[in-house]
Amino acid sequence: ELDDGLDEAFSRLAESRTNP
Amino acid sequence: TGTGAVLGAYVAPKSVWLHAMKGKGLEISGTFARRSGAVFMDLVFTNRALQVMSDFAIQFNRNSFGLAPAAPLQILTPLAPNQSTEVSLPLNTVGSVMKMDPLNNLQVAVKNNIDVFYFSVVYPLHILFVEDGKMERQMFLATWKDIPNENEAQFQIRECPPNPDSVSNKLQASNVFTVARRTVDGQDMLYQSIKLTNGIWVLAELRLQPGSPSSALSLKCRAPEVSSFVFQAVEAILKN
Repeated sequence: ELDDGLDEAFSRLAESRTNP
Repeated sequence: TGTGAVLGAYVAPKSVWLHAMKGKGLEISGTFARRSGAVFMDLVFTNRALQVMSDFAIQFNRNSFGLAPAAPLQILTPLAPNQSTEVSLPLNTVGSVMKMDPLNNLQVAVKNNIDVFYFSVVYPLHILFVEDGKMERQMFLATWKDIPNENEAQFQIRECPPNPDSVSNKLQASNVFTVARRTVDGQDMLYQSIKLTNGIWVLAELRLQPGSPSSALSLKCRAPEVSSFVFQAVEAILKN
């Protein structure tokens, strides 16, 4: 398992940009 | 090529940079290209005078990114009336730097046996996008957060290819690298990085609107004066 949390961080960034 | 659809970097068609009227019969057309990690000025010299032209040389004025000829201009044989010759001049970015207005303006001097001629051209910024411009994801997130909001510039790109894969591939061929991709509420968001020859990083968010050829480009950069030129380059790449 190489989940470094970055996938989730990008999802949060994209979410925050679409629904600020 | 037989190897499938390999996209090349975008190169604008040549345009006339020095009209024969201003060049005492010398006409120069050209464009800029990036090939295998190097920048080139691709030129066509045409002799529209009634006498032979020889002894060509080229020089640049100081410019924003230090562009300079990396070798002498190679026009080895005299150019007869009505004759044209193509030459590809390799450039480097280790010349003297002076901020130009606009930023991508380049003042060129060409001499031959008749006179010295001066002209200005603007180059598309993507010739300065380097091959190792893909930022690590963690660094991207940290940098995105770190660059203040007032350094973010937003642009509208019309005539964007309809799907994110073709957008990503087209841009990557010109060294605009997709670091991450997300879909939110049906909108594809591409997070991309660009590194310029002088080490300046530009972070991009490209938001594709479903069913629309228009997309929104947000650029974040510590040197925000480059953003509008990066936008012009990205738009040209996507339109072509």
